[in-house]
Amino acid sequence: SDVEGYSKTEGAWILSLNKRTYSVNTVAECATKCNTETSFTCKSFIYNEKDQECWTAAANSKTDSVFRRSSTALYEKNAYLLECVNGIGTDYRGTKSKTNSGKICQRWDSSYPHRPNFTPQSNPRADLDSNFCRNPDGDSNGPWCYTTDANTRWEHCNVPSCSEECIVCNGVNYRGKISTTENGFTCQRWDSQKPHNHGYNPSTLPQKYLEENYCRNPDGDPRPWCFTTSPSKRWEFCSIPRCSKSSPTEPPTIIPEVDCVTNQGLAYRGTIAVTETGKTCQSWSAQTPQTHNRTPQNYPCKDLDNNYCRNPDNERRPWCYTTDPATRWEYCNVTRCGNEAAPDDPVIPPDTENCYEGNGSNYRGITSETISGKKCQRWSSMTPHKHDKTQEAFPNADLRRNWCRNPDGDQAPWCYTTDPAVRWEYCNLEKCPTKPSGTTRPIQQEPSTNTQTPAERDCKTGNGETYRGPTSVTVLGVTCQAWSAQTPHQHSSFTPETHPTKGLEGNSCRNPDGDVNGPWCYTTDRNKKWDYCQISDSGLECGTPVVKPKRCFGR
Amino acid sequence: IVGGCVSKPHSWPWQISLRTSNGIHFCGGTLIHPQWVLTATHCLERSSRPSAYKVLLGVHTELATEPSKQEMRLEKIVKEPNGADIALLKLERPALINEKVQPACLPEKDYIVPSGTECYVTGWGETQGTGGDGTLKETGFPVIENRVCNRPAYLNGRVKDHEMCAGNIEGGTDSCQGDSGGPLVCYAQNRFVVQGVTSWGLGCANAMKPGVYARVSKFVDWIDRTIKTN
Repeated sequence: SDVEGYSKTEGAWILSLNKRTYSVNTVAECATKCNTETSFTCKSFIYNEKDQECWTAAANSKTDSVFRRSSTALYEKNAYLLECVNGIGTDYRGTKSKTNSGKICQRWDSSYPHRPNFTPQSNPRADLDSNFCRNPDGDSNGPWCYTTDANTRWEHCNVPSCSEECIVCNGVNYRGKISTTENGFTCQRWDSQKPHNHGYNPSTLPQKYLEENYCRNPDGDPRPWCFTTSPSKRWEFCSIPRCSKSSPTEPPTIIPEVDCVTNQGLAYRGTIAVTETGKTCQSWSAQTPQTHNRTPQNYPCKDLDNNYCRNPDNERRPWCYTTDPATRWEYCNVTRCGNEAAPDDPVIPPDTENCYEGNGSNYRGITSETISGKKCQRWSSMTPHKHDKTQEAFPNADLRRNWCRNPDGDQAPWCYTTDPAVRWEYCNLEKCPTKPSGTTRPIQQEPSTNTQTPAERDCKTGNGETYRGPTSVTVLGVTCQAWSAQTPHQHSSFTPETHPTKGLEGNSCRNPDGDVNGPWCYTTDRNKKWDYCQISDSGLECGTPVVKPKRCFGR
Repeated sequence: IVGGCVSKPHSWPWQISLRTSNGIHFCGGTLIHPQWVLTATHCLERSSRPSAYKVLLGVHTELATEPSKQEMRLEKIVKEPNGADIALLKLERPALINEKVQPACLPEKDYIVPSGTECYVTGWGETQGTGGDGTLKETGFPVIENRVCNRPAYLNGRVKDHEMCAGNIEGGTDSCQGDSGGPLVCYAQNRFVVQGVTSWGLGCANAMKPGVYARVSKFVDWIDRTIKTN
């Protein structure tokens, strides 16, 4: 986040009842408002950079619903997002609400079944919120709560420690800070390409948490690993102990499904060992006739027993390698529980253009990338972003796979992104031309082979972030205010000084914030702070085919 | 291309067909400049003379009966000096850039395509019975990081730093003989960038044997220098 102590999520907004609004000049000022809020415990704030509006809120994404909203960013105090304790956890502000023995906590503001000694009123700084475990009295065994069991007044909650360094299963969820390999090499930072050039770019793989130079397991290896800072050793596994069975970080026990499957069948632990075409499954521990890495050792928590159908790797259904040398693997026919529909229909949709009409509500193409190049989250998934745009809630919106759609009548197709910091974005799609062009597109005789996007002069491509032309009138014909001027609209977010590389010269339209709708400017109309500009699209450039490829699937 | 599908005509306008002087297709290539084509060095083993080859641009079928066809002889062949499987072909004259003939973009120097990025290969090569023979086919699959690709069960350390892997681990779709020299393009920031030149593989479309491509970003300086000095 660009504000210390906060996690930023772009395009997000929370609907907290307990909220105050301020007019500020910078995001840092908004953070100050949150830090000094006196009327409630401020856990997050929302900032709209363009309008320089600031809302402080008593809630965060863990307790309130998060909505989409363009031009806003949600900043949440890290302390209120942590679900682990440092030391004895007097500063624990997480949401665990069950005790060691599984009893549900009593609300701190309730007097039933136990009359509490610690209340939100008597301990206003202890954040005795809802029925979450807290440690208002500095108990040496950590956070606790009064329980809803009349026979047990209170119990500890066994909240995991933030400093615990162990892995569960093969450590794909390891988020610890070990940064030395098993033979003592120091790990290379993931965001560095030296000494080893690699393809694990933290910004394009945000869901892999490739932070600093910490050991991670982004590819389902047997254990976390890292590139090393030694030029002669490209990468090595890290030696991180496995969490004990009693560890609080052990994943919740799954409820095994034996006779039928729900969703993708990840919990299937039955004994079907035949594929849908009748082939016998190969034992997971065998390497003939199919060699593979889905071994019980590499997937220690997936119960790859004998040759039973399983789904260790988030496939659509349980499957297995087959004993037929000519058929590597196949899905198994496991009955679905109840009347549940199969997960996302795998049928490839008809060929569709990479453009949308109107607001794109009827767009049914297969684009799954946002305007900034982020990968879309599957509509059926709730991670990294929890949401309510499900197939069930929007049955006519064709919310399949992670394809861009517009279920809620927004101005263009969009999707939730796989980047935890960016809730949603519009998709990398253009509006279909309204009618065939009657003129020939300009022919570029000497297309640039330069890898940098050339600054565009009289036209724009994409969202026009590189537009450097002279247009200085908005779509409504209003003249733009100079970027360096503070009248009629005072602003500080987008000035030539704050964004020196964005071409904020004179009063020409620009797109310093990558707005999906293209270049804009502050206007000279005091009733309209800012507006978009009308700039035409350009002709041929390298890598931009006029006939859009169909981009068919490979399997 | 094994698996995949027949492409939409002229939707990969940088794809060229490298042919013998009597018109037999044997390799692909990528137009990266009106007068320059990127291909694989191993496509040029049959002769070092430019006159032994010709390049077709703007075609969709191997028969090349399209009116949009531009046929060029070669003026020069420049092979990568350190023996990498990448070469440049200078055409006898600049191609006419239009909706059916258009260069692909070059990547940034030393850019590494992130693991898992979906990229696309095209070509008129072997289909191994998966259909579409004689027309330009395409397929898409993810880039596989060299670290993963060099695992013993995959390509077991055979992949060099100046190469990259792409494919589906479960097999079924891949580039194949006759696609060599052609483009592996990845879509980023609203344009297709040629990140790879089809080079080699252990068979085609076999499980755990992804295709290997010359990593273009490692040769950007050489490409720029060659074009400037020639």
